[in-house]
Parts: sequence; C-alpha cells; structure tokens
Amino acid sequence: LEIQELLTTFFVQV
Amino acid sequence: MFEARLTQGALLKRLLDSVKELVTDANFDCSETGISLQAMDNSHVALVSLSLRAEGFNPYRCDRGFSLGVNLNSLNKIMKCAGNEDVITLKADDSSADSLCLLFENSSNERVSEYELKLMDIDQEHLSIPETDYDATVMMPSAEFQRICRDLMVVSESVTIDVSKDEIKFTAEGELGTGNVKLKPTSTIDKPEESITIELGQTVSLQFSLKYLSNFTRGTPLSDQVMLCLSDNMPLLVEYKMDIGYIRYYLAPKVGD
Repeated sequence: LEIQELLTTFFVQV
Repeated sequence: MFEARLTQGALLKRLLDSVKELVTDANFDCSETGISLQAMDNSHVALVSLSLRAEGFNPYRCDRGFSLGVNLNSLNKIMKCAGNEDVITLKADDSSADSLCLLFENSSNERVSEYELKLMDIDQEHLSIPETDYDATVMMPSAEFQRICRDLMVVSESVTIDVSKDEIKFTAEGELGTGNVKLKPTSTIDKPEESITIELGQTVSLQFSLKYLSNFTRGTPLSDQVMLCLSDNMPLLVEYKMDIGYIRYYLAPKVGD
C-alpha cells in the first residue's frame, strides 16, 4: 500500500 | 494603477488552462517586478508556482504591490472570449481593486472587447519553498513526458521514477500488469528541444501519483522542454520555462509500505 505524503510535510507554511 | 499588456495573449490563455484543474481560487500577487501566483490544490498534495516578469509585458505598470483574488474558473471563462491572436491587457485600480478589467484587442485593432471580473478576498496560506540542490535534474521534451504519463496511466495511478547516471526510468505496476519507459540521455545538437539530459548528484528513486503528473502536463504547450528535479524524500519539481517566466509544479511523493 502506498501512502500519499502532503506538501505541508516538506514545505513550511508562512 | 495596475496595467499589464501582453502582445501574445494566447500565452495567458494557455497558462490559465494549465492551472485551472489544480486550483480553483488564487491570488495573483502583482508588484513592479511582475506577477506571481502560488497555490496548493485542495488536498495539499500539489502546488503550482507561476511567475511572469514585468519585462514580458509592454507596457507594465504597477505603482504599488497588491493582490488580485481570482476565481480561476471565472477567469478562464472570460479568457475563452479572447482570440488566440488577441493582445490582452489586464487593468486594475490598485488602491481599491474590487474588479479586474481584461481588454482583448484583435491584431488589426478594429475589434476590442472589455470584460470586468469581480475579485474575491482569498486568504491563502503561503508555503516557503526551500532552494534545493536536487539529487537529479532531468531535461526532456515536454511532449515526451506528457506521453509517458498518459501511457503509464493505463497501467496504474502510481509511477516510480528512477534516475541514474545514464537513464531515467518510469515504472508502473497495476492490476493488469506492469509497464515501464526508459529514456537515455541524448544531445542532438541540431534539435536542442529534442534533447534529453541527466544531471546526477546521486541516484534517486521516488513514487508519485500519475493523476497529478498528468494534470501538470497541461503545461506542455508552454515549452518544448520540461525540467524534472528529484531528491530523496522531497517533492518533485516539474518546470515549464517560458521567455516571460515559468510555471512550476511541486508534487509530494508517495511512500510505499
């Protein structure tokens, strides 16, 4: 099973 | 006062067409250096970052920085009313911008149409995208990338991209079976737009959703080449470069079990 990561895991919200 | 006149209006039509599936509402941030937009899709899996330099417009005037909150579906509907050869001018009163004026002039200038788009207040979170020294940077014909995404979609909705020194490999595995496409670097001097180049720091293998990648390939008409940047456990960067600027798509990876 593949889990789709979220961008907010990698890029900081400013 | 904000005014931006683009002689090749078709470019703006294509640009909007390439983001309309991904985001519905977005802020166009206008400053004296140009127009930029950054927006994530609703599921926060993908992001589009658009940048158009002031030099690409003539004239370009932006007395002070401000944002145009736009519903992209509505803007797209109005852009459909512009001819592919039309010169497109965007205008707004930058102090109380409650609407965006769009002017479409045909080349012989005997047909001018003017539309006003109501603007919205969009409070969007902004992501800071770190400058990344990618493990692998691949340049290839944009049509080739579009075809690979479309072909492998028949096999699976996920694709694994493996980049090594002398090959980029796209692999899909699904119910019906498997499929893969391997490309080797080529450097055809006479046709640079056909060339495939791989700049490798270290080999990298990542998995992505083909649904999103196919969506990104709506940017294909904007540039002959597409740049893919990959780093282990980092979002993929897909960039279509134009004279006037660029459109960049970021996609978070999938992690297998």
